[in-house]
Amino acid sequence: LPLPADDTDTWLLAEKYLRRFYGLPVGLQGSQKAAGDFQKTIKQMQRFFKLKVTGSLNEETVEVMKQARCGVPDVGE
Amino acid sequence: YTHFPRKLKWNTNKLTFRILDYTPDLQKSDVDKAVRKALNLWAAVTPLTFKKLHTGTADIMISFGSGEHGDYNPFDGPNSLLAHAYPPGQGIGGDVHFDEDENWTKDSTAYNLFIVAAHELGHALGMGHSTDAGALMYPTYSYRTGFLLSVDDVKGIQELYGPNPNPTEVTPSPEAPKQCDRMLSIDAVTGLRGETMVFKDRFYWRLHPQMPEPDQILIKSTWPSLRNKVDAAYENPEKDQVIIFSGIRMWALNGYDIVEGYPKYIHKFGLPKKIRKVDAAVHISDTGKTLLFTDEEYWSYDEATGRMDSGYPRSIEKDFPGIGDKIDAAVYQYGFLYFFRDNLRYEYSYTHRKVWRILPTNSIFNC
Repeated sequence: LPLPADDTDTWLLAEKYLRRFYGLPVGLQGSQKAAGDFQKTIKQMQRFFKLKVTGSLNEETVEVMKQARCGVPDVGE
Repeated sequence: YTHFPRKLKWNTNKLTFRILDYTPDLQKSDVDKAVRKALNLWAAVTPLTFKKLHTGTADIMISFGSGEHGDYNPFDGPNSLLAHAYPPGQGIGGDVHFDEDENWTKDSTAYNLFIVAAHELGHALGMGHSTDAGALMYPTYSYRTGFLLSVDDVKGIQELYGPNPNPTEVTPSPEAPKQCDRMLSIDAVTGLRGETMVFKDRFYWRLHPQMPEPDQILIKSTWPSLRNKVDAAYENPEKDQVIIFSGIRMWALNGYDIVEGYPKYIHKFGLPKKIRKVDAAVHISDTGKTLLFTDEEYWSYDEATGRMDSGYPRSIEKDFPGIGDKIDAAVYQYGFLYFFRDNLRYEYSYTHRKVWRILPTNSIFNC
C-alpha cells in the first residue's frame, strides 16, 4: 500500500458489489478476519457466475462486476 | 434457479398490480404494454392472473425513481443498477422499482423496459437469481428476442405456483449448454485476436489464454442484430476480420464490432444459389485459402483474389480421409486442422494429410 488509484477504485467497486449482492460483512478493512471474509465472498460470487474460483479480484471477475444488472442480491436473506 | 429464503410466495393466484408513475423516456402506452407483456410471460406458465388497478394499493406497485427513492435502497445513476424488486409480502413486498436515471427503450438501443420488467416481476413473484446465463432470472442485463423464459425459469416458477391449467403453446429457451458435457457438440469455432470463440445454440464461449475458465455469453447480448444460432465462423487475420455465417447470411466482425455493410449473402463467396447454409468454415493462414464446408462437400476460396478456386466442390471424405462426410465446425491452430463432428474432435495434420488424434469435443475446454 498505498494502492495505485485505479486499483483503489476497483477495490472499492468490488467491496460495494460484494456487500450489496453477497452480504460481505461490514467491518474495518485490513483486519485479518475482514480479508478472509472478502476472499470467501469473492469465491461465492465467482462460483455463482461460473468463473474460475480464485478468491482474488482478477480481470474477469471485475468485468462481471461492471455489467449492468438487477439490484436484488444474488444470495442470502 | 433459486427462490427467496423460506420460499416466499403469494398465497393467492389472483394478483393485482398498479403503475404509480411513468418514465419520460417512453410513451405511457409503451410502458403499459411492456408491463402487461412481462406479466403475461409469467401468467402463460402458471395459474397466476394479474388485474390492473388505477387507484389504491395493489399487490405489485410499479414505479420509477432516482437515487434514494424512499426504500433506503438507493439507485446509483446511469448503468450498473437498473432496477430492483421485493419478494411477495405485504407493504413493499412485491413492489418493483426502476432506476429513472437509465435510458429506457422498447428496442435494443438502450435498456429494454420489457426485458427488465419481466426479470423484476420474477422477483415480485418469488424468484431469486439464476446461475444459468440464458435464464431471464440471470442477474446481469442482456438484450434478447423471442420467448424470454428459459426452461430454468419455468421450472422455478412452477415449483412455487404449479403450471397453467390452460396452457398455451410456449417454447421456453433450452437451458444453457454445459461445457464439460461428454456429449457436447458445437455449432462453430473461430479465433479472434488470440481468443477463441466457440458457438453453441444461443450462446458462445469465449476462451482467453489468460482466463482459464471460459466465459459463456448470449450471442445477442454481444451482437443484438445477429441470429440466435451461428452455423460457421472463421478468422482472417490478414484482414483482422471474423466472418460469421447464419443461414444464407454472413456478418463480418472487426474485433467485436460488426463491419458496416453487413449482413451479406453467403453467395458473395461464389457459392451456388442452391447452397442455403455453410456447416463450417476455416481459414488456413499458411495457404491464404478459406475452406467452406456444406453437407458432404467443401469449397476453397482464395482470399487474396477474392475468388473461389476452380475444381470445387470436392468430397470431404475423399480429401480428408477419416473425419467422416459432414462436419459441424472447423478451426486451424498450430498447423493442425481441428474438425468437430458431434461429440468428437479430429486433429488433422494438414501437412501429412491424415487424422492425427481423435479427442472429445469438450477437450477444447480442457475438460
